[in-house]
Formats: sequence, C-alpha cells, structure tokens
Amino acid sequence: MFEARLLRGSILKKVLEAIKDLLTQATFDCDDSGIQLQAMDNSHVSLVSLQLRADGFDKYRCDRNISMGMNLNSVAKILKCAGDKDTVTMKAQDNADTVTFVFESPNQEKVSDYEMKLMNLDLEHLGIPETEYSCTIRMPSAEFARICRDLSQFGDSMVIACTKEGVKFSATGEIGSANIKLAQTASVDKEEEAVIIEMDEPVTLTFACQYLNYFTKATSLSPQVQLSMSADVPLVVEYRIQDIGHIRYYLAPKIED
Amino acid sequence: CCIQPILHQYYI
Repeated sequence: MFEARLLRGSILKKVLEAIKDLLTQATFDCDDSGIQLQAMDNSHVSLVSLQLRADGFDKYRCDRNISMGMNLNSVAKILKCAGDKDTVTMKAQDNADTVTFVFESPNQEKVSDYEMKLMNLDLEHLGIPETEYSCTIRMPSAEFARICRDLSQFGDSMVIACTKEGVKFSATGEIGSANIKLAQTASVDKEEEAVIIEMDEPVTLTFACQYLNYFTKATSLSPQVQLSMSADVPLVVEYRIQDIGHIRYYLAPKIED
Repeated sequence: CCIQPILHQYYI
C-alpha cells in the first residue's frame, strides 16, 4: 500500500505546472524515504530531478517500493480539479495499475477522487555525480524569471557570466543586445530578496533561453532560486520546496561550433 | 554559432 497525504495540496499542483511543459511522461519512484522523479525532456538536453521527502508529508506510507509511470498531461488535468486549499492524497495498492488522487476541501464538505491508469515506462535514468561547482548564485526566483523572459526577446541563447562582484546575463540578436547585471547584495535584511554569490572561479556559459523559461515555471514553489555553474558541465537550477524537498533542472551549456 | 550538446555527453 502506498499513501501520501499533503495538507498543502497546492504544492503538488505547482510541481505539475513546473514539469509538464518539459516532460510528457515520467515515473514517480516511491520508497520509504519519499517520492523521487528523474526524467529528461524529449531532446535529452535538460533533465528534471524532483524529490519530495516522506517527512514533509502529513501522512506517508509506502510498504513496498513502487514505480508509477504517469502521463503528466493527465496528472495535470486531474490536479487542476483540486482547489488551492485542498488536501491532496495519492494512493495506490501494491502492484496496482492505477493511482488514485483524493482531494478534500478544508471543511471536509467536498471530497473528490480521481483514478488514473498507470503506464509502464522504460525511461533512461542518468547518474549525476556529486559535484562541487565553481559558482553558486542565489537570487529571488521572480527576478530570475523576469530576466529569462526579458532576454529571450533578444535571442535564442543567454550568456550567464559570474564573477565575485556579481552576475551578468546577456543576449544578442537581430534587434540588438541586452545586458542585465546583478550585484551581490551588500547587506542582507531579507534573505529572500538577496543576491548571494559564492565563487571559487569565474564562469561564463551559454544556455538556450527556451529551457531556462521552462525552468522558471517552478517560480511559485520557492521565493529563491539557486544557479550552480562550472566550466563545461551542465547548469543546475534549484528551487527548494519548503519543508519537503526540491526540484532541480539540469541544462547542458551550448558550445562553440 | 553554437552547438547544443545532449546530457549524455556529461552524464551516463
């Protein structure tokens, strides 16, 4: 028996919004530590890694490890039926070929359940080693989303250059060029609003705007985002989900022809 | 101007 109950059901709604444009299907791997999902987009350029820890749920039971392959479009349709304040419960029997989502309104006056067929997915799983990155940038997630949106008007690619002083986002295209510089915050009053840079070596990398814009669909999950970069390895864009886990996106940098 | 590598070039 698998059962995961979340009073803050809107988290699951937001998680689906954060992955459904990038992935069409994915496997939710559940064990007694929680729920994990790892999947690449169709072009194998980016990867989503989601972790929701068992202790972040209001009730969590997983008697046997279970892998549930789901069509994410269908999951998104079902979660759209949940109210923002609803409690969401996912449950499945051992070896079941369906999963059930139960939504309860805050006053318990409305209870809905949606049963969905599971899929057998044979998806590739990548091993991502623990990596020390040359630069990590923490910044407000809304600011990052705004920068990605603004710069994608200028070109398909965005250059992110990180130094000790700050981080510069640039794009160049037919209409001209754009540069946005963010300085490291001098004094941190509210950590959520700060730009904090940890740097061992300066790094400059180029990324496809389209993917960065997909990643920013996770903005509502966290007030802050962390970008981790090293020369010649994929960028990691991480949104921490309060008290329960994180969603990380990996994106291979573009390289010179 | 630029090539977009896939993730397999970094991770297996």
